[in-house]
Amino acid sequence: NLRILAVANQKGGVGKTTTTVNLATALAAIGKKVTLVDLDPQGNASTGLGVAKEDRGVGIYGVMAGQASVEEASRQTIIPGLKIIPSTMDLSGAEIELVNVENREFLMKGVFEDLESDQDYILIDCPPSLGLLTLNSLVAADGVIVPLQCEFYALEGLSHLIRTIRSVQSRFNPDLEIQGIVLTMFDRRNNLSGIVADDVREHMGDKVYNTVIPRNVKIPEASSYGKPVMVYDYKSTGAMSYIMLAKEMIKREGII
Amino acid sequence: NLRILAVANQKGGVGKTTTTVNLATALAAIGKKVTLVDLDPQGNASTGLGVAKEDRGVGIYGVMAGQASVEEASRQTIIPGLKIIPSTMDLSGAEIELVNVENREFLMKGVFEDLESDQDYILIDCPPSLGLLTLNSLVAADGVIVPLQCEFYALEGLSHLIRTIRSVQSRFNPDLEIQGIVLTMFDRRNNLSGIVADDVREHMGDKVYNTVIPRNVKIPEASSYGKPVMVYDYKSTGAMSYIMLAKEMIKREGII
Ligand SMILES: Nc1ncnc2c1ncn2[C@@H]1O[C@H](COP(=O)(O)OP(=O)(O)OP(=O)(O)O)[C@@H](O)[C@H]1O
Ligand SMILES: Nc1ncnc2c1ncn2[C@@H]1O[C@H](COP(=O)(O)OP(=O)(O)OP(=O)(O)O)[C@@H](O)[C@H]1O
Ligand SMILES: [Mg+2]
Ligand SMILES: [Mg+2]
Repeated sequence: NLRILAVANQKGGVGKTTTTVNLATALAAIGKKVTLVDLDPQGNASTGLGVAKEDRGVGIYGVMAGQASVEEASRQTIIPGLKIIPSTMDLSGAEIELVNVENREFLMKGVFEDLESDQDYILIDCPPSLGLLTLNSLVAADGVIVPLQCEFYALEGLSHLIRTIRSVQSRFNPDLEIQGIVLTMFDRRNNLSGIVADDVREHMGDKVYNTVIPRNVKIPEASSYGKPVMVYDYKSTGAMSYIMLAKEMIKREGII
Repeated sequence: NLRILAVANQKGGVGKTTTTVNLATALAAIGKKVTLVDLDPQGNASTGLGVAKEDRGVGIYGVMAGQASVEEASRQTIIPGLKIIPSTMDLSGAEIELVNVENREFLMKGVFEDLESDQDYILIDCPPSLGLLTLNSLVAADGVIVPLQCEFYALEGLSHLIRTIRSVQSRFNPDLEIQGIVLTMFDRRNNLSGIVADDVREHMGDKVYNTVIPRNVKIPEASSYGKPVMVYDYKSTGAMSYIMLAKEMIKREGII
């Protein structure tokens, strides 16, 4: 009964890693067994959960290359109930290496298909591109969560991302759904945030979560201590908004 | 006497497009003939300079694929002396298409090598990855400008980027130099910004520009009007800091 969620947006710096780390933490906090897959060669999710570079093992690259099983590659994080399959340096060559591999879009799906595992959720943090790594996660996923920064450039890429999701649905994974769009880095002092937010709600309707994540300095601070903001400073507006978002997401998942 | 500068960093959302658009504008303002190449499939630089989607022609993809010359693909922007070779949708398939092309790392270099052109500068806005598009720009470039957001995750990727630049220097382009590292989105209220800035100056010394770009709401605002912030609101701290940066960069270039 494993559910796989990809967190994706080709626009850079919109809060993909921050959203993946905090939603995974929230799901673990309500007792779900969660594995976070760090599919970004930068390895920010591995760092954001305090996994030192030397403890990362073969990582998700090793699993996709058939060098290790999911169990062997998984690492326990500081959060009870939350494991991670870290990112390693070799992942940065993967986009090019994957091009000439048979069934290149289905490698990730194959990794989780026969998994006899006690996990309830897999959350995949995607890199800022629509290349073969992101494609692999969309093909393997049941749902996709789209963090969207409330700024003009970020809005521009949304239609391209939605088209890509539609094409994955028709060619590779008909069950893929948009679990939700989360508005991030909302700045009350900047009327552009409001304009972008209204525009997205108009186009995407109730796919957009009601919870909006405000810009909050505790969020980058938390990542420099290798902790999710929900753990680093649970009273901060950053943490509180991710707790609200998790509640909303869990309701959509029909968990409670 | 054409000089080619790539603006690159695989970390997303660090100010690559904003830096490319504003430096190109500044160079044009002092009378240099500049062409900006939008090598990001998202096309934010094309939007940030007010080039509508239907006016983009074959773009840089068409030039690299041999369908059009640089002159045919270039478009005049709203800034006198500044042209752009826009990004188009086809560019998003380019990373995969390039893998099996002969001399795949040298296509961009080939585009500008024999150019009989009156241009003084080519500035290339790179996508947030170290794939074949960014690689092509580093192979073609004389110098690389690295925007670095003053946050922890962004700092992590710097050593990876520097290693990639060193490898391009030894394998493909011995003349490539790091023109400079520019600290962006500096937030005085957030002591993390200061810590990251000090750390970068300690490791990279005088490669780091003295000018620091503060976080300034006029910058995202300007992009929603299709104008560089230097044009949209030249008195803003965002515009003033990019003018200072341009002066420093021009001095390094030995122009004046
Ligand atoms: N709500 C927020 N308020 C303030 N800062 C934030 C917020 N969300 C994320 N950040 C910070 O902004 C930066 C970008 O966020 P993050 O790394 O999560 O984005 P990303 O989409 O994963 O980036 P990339 O495209 O490089 O993978 C990080 O330094 C992060 O700490
Ligand atoms: N100094 C600044 N102050 C405030 N906002 C900024 C600043 N610089 C850039 N921005 C905004 O932050 C967002 C990211 O900047 P930009 O798009 O230039 O980064 P990028 O590195 O090109 O992103 P990508 O990795 O997606 O190509 C944009 O919405 C931009 O308007
Ligand atoms: Mg990320
Ligand atoms: Mg950009």
